[in-house]
Amino acid sequence: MGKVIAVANQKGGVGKTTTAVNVAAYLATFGKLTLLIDIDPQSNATSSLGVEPNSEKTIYEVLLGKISAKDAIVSFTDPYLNLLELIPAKIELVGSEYELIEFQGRERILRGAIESLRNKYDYILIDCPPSLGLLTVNALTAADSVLIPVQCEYLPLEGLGQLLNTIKIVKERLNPKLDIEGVLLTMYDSRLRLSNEVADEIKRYFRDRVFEAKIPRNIKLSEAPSHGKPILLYDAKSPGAISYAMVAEEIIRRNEKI
Amino acid sequence: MGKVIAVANQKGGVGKTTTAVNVAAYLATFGKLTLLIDIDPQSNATSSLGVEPNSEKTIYEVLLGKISAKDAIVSFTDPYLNLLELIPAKIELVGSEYELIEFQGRERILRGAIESLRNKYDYILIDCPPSLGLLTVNALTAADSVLIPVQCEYLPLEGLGQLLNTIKIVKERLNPKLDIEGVLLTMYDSRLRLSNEVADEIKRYFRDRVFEAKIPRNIKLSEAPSHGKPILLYDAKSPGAISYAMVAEEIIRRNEKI
Ligand SMILES: Nc1ncnc2c1ncn2[C@@H]1O[C@H](COP(=O)(O)OP(=O)(O)OP(=O)(O)O)[C@@H](O)[C@H]1O
Ligand SMILES: Nc1ncnc2c1ncn2[C@@H]1O[C@H](COP(=O)(O)OP(=O)(O)OP(=O)(O)O)[C@@H](O)[C@H]1O
Ligand SMILES: [Mg+2]
Ligand SMILES: [Mg+2]
Repeated sequence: MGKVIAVANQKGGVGKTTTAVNVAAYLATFGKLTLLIDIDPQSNATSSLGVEPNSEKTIYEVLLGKISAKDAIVSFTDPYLNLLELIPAKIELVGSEYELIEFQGRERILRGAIESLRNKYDYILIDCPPSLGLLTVNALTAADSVLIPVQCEYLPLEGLGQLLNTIKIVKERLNPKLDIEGVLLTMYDSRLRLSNEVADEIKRYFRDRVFEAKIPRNIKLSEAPSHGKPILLYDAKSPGAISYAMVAEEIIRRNEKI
Repeated sequence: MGKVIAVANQKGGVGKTTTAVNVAAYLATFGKLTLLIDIDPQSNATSSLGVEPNSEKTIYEVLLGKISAKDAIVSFTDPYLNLLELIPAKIELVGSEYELIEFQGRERILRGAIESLRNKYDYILIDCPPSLGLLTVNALTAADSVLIPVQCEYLPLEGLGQLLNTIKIVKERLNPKLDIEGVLLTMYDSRLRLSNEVADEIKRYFRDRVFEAKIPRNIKLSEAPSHGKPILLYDAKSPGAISYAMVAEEIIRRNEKI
């Protein structure tokens, strides 16, 4: 039975896409059959894996019921990624929130669309856009848990309350089993006072739900997408790569001991 | 006749709020009567200026027609900021896109609401959320020009095409005089190859519409919001402060020579 994890935070630029792409790639490398779903109109997860975002078979067509989720699946030729598959996004998703609003059960569309895929994969990750709109609510309704990347700065810390509130509402009304997979500290720089202050504050509040691995600020992570590769294929020895490998390993450890 | 400038880019975390807040503060310091409007549900511009985002008089009530824009205006006691005023945002804005969608002329609501204020101010800046939804379209419809902050990295560069396309559509259908105020390079680090490659690419494409000033990555800029102050009050001698002062000066120079 696959575990569905939404990677969400309405604050922009905190590392949602970088986390979704690289955790998915490492889960696949560690032998887990993994599906990454991109529901952000920016389709950054799609382009970070070198996939052209303009096809007729994306999550946009799946959400509008034109094709099944199975028909939108893209696989990869690289041997390291043979257990990774992707459902791409495209820019037309921008308007989808206004189209989906008219649907019956509009918050449950994604959940319904991927129901038949759950048993095929060990993990399904969903990369969310920087908002708390209908696309993100669909991801939270479809998910078993939420992985929350938090950049170690002040403004990203401010928004956590809003996100937790939205998760609580979705849990009460739409998806009672929704839980927090973990909070991941990103772009952490141990030399900066601000980084350490924010990290301490998050640990005080979230305690054992904070991933042990912290993601350091590492330029290799922002270079990799321009080559259409996850970090494990771009520079597997970099600090960014090692920290994401540790996150994937921690997810497996937490979920499979049960 | 005040100039209305939307600070927009659907890519998250590129420095929209940091730019809107600090450019507005320097315009005010340079003797220009300036209004900053926060239309992002995260209300980061509001909290960056130390204003509590939960009042009953915010842009949310203005957009729904419950109060006039004039009634939502907040001013500042600090002598450096006596020419700066703010219309705050609040989290309830998240749901506003679905409420506004039913209104007649839903893209022109903000334009209508601030019409009576245009003559009072020299500059009106609008801080947009990280999306191309109805709130950002309202800002683009109300604006004379768009200031586009671009982080010097690959993924932010990718999204520029979508933004330019949206600006073109708004210009054709809703606001024929909409122009680009300029593209501002943010979090620029001259030591990084990626930073320089992205900066060169943006200059090739936008030519003289790129601001001469580049905003360096500077930790003081991310510390200032936690003190509820613009950079000019937090650390006026920092590289971040000096570069934003130069941007404000360049805006004045470009707009007032006509
Ligand atoms: N640990 C890191 N070190 C250095 N750069 C990083 C790191 N993580 C992400 N980045 C870069 O920072 C930028 C923002 O990251 P990313 O796009 O993953 O965030 P996001 O939360 O998905 O953004 P959005 O809100 O737009 O979806 C990107 O240019 C990315 O390459
Ligand atoms: N030049 C800079 N140097 C260092 N940090 C910066 C700089 N500009 C912005 N920051 C920090 O980077 C983060 C993102 O910036 P900011 O919130 O202004 O971006 P944004 O585009 O408004 O984000 P959103 O898409 O969520 O609205 C914040 O924590 C901010 O303090
Ligand atoms: Mg993203
Ligand atoms: Mg912002």
